[in-house]
Amino acid sequence: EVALHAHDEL
Amino acid sequence: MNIFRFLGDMSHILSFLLLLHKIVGGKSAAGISLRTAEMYAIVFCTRYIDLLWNFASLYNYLLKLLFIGASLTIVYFMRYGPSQKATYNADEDAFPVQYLIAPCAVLGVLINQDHSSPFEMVWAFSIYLEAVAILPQLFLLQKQGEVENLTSHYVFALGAYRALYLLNWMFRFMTEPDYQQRIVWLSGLVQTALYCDFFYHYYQSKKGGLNKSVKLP
Repeated sequence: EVALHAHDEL
Repeated sequence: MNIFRFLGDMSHILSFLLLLHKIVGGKSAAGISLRTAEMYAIVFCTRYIDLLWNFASLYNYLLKLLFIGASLTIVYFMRYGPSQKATYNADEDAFPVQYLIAPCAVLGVLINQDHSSPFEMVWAFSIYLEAVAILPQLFLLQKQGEVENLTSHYVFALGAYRALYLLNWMFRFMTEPDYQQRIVWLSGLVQTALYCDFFYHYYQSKKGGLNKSVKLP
């Protein structure tokens, strides 16, 4: 679930 | 990281450099919306609050600091710089931002990626607000009809950054299994759509030479 929504972008 | 996202971030940095060059270097805030600048400061200060605990990538960390610093610097100079205040047109920069901020706040609370996390609500608010933050600036340009050269490049670079992010999301959707970010996809689509009219006039005016001013009907 976290992988789906990881905030890895600016 | 893919080329679209990298180019998008570079375009975003370029938009800041152009705006800082005009406001701090050129000591002029003519044609620039303080309301848009303030909303962008809110966007970055809310979205990047995870600077306090998320050190996932140095690249993101540094750019987040840069974006927060640059947006606050711009607001500071537009509010307190003597020559900037003299060239800033407060009565033309009149877009009612409360009608943008309040709905985004409600949406942030209602539609986000984890209803148990306050940060996710703030993060979603920031995404929604960024989608509409350019409206006061476009409204001001529309009112003035003519767009000064540097300002037109600043707005173009700012619009291009999210358009490149749309390509980045398409690329990631195609290459990463079960990647989905509906909130940013939809917001980014709205954000980029708002620039279409400006992009058209920018292209029309620049195809005759890069330093022609952009005329908006």
